[in-house]
Amino acid sequence: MVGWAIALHGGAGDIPIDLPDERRIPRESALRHCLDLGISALKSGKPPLDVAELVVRELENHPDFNAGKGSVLTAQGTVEMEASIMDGKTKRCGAVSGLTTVVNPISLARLVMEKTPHIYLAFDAAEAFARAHGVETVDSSHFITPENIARLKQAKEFNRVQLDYTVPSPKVPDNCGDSQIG
Amino acid sequence: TVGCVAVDSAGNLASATSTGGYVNKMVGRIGDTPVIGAGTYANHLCAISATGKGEDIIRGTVARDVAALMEYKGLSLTEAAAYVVDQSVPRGSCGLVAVSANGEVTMPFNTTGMFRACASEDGYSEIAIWPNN
Repeated sequence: MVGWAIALHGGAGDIPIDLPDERRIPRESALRHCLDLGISALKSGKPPLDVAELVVRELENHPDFNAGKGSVLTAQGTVEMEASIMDGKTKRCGAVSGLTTVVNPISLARLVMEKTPHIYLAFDAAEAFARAHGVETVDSSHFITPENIARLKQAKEFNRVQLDYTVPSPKVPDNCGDSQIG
Repeated sequence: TVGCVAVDSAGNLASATSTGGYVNKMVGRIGDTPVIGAGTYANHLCAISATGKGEDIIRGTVARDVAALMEYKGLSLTEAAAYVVDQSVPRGSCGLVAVSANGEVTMPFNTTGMFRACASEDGYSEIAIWPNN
């Protein structure tokens, strides 16, 4: 018999030490809420797979994190979300990419794991799979927040592909045209 | 990117990760999150969810390497995760959260910060963004 444990993250990057309170506090509160949610679920005997999915759904629903509702935008101003889930005991897993309308991509990844003989579905086929299984979808405009429009505009100005929370700087663009900063 | 790893009192493990990717990414670009073994992995020893620069995490097979170091070299979860974050990916590119089957928790990163939280049955709990806060 060992003890339960849980860990979660909301992304990594060049997060400024002087992050303003109005940006820091909501994220810390969300982390605390999601941690408490996961602890309660583990204490009530839910399987870790259910706990991990539950917590990630909650994080996806929070607009301040880069997933689900808070997803950042592509160069064309669209969203393309991706997710995966894995059960350690059985090594069963499921993954999805290129989602534009699915509210909780992590739950679609779990359906891929449980309802298909495959591991990974992407783009139109993943969207069709979501609709075939009654997964909640919305118009893709649901995911396009004013803050993420502003972040895309800023990234385009500097011709950079931008990691979570990293503030773009006016560096010389890389030759590949698909560079990163961190 | 967001993620969660969990282990119950019987040592059952799971990992989940979800993301919108990079700001201004090329349409059609796929990162590490849905690539099993890169951004997400779980077996009978541990569960890992990674975040950061997807291409570096894929090249480093980050999540699977943590499990492999435990499986083949007998490292603890903390040792294995620290090795991968320090040695397998460039600085400023990666963070991860991980739990082991015996309830160990670790959350290393080589970026400036990582939004993170953890708790275990022995009463330990942490919510943090930067190192040592």
